[in-house]
Amino acid sequence: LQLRSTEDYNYANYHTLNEINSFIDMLVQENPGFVSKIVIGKSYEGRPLNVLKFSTGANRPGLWIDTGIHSREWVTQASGTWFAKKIVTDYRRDAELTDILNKYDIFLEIVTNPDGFQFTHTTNRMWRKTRKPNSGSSCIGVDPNRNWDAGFGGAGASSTPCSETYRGPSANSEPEVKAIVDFVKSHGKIKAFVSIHSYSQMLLYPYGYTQTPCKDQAELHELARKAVTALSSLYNTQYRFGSIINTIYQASGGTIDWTYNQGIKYSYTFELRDTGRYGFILPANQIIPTAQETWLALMAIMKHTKDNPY
Amino acid sequence: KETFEGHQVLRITALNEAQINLLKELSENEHLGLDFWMDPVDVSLPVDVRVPFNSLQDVRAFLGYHEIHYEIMIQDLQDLINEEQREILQSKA
Repeated sequence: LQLRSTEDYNYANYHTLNEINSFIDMLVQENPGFVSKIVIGKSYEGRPLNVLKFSTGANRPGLWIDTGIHSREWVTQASGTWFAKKIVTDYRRDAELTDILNKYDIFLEIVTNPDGFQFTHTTNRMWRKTRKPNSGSSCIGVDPNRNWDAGFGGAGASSTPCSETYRGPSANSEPEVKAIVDFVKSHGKIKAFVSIHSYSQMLLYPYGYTQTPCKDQAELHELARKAVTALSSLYNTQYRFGSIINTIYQASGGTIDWTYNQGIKYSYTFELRDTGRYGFILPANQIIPTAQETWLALMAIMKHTKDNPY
Repeated sequence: KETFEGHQVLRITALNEAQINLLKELSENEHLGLDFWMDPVDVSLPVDVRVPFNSLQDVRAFLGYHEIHYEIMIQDLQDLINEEQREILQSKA
């Protein structure tokens, strides 16, 4: 099936990597001057790391959203696709989003771990890591959410290559992580960073690697409350929120601990909807409700970032 | 292609810290091949674990012996994956 337009794309279905990449190209083609595709690097297996950029002007600060760094969390990549379409649909129609886009660029990486995602579609639906071999081990891959340079190697990550939470041989050893690190550093003006996972219904802020509260904890907590309230207003989905270490567990080398330490105050990570029956095999009919409710929380975070420049 | 015939996903509800610690011990038994979808952390959070068919008896016996409550969240993971695949193909058609 050839995708002729992003109107033809079935947002209520799961899609392969090729289909998502076709969607990305189509969205860019349909929205010249507004949407562009940036390739921030290549995965271990050589796949492009595609980031959609939504921009209405030059030299804007940026808001970053990534989905699906853990490959088996399919509802996150599917939600990311829906977000992309939502942004182009609502720009100039929704006053709040338009105001955000008149001041900030939005960067959206829909498939953060393409090798892993491809692997879940072809070989092992339950794969969550990258696909880089580990020297001296028959086990493949690194947990890309333990590979960042924030408390790297500390408690809450494994040093064993066969573990699902293997941190890797060194911080940023995974090209999928390093590409984002390089992009964030070179951009220099990312003001909010939201990394989206599934599942267990949580909105979390730093830190994961230490019990020491981050200096903006009070503000991040209140914003999390506001975002979760907005999310729940649609389908009454109940979320927990708080710091990673206090809400779930100690985790070192995590994405948003690094982004926060880089000076990105509004650093959050989501765990999307959990029906309590399917885990990572959330039925496709849950994609749109999940994306819709998450979008409300994302809007709350982006609006707060816009209204509270730093 | 790796398949998951007979794998079950159990949703375990720990009642106290002692049971959480027992589940942590269980997670360290590498030979069981368990895949914790949600780790044992706190009694306020459920623990979801994918159990390969060959380890089901051991895990259930462990949970039963320690009187740790669980429900079967997914009866056969491969059935659900097959259903997901059917839905994807149907939708494309």
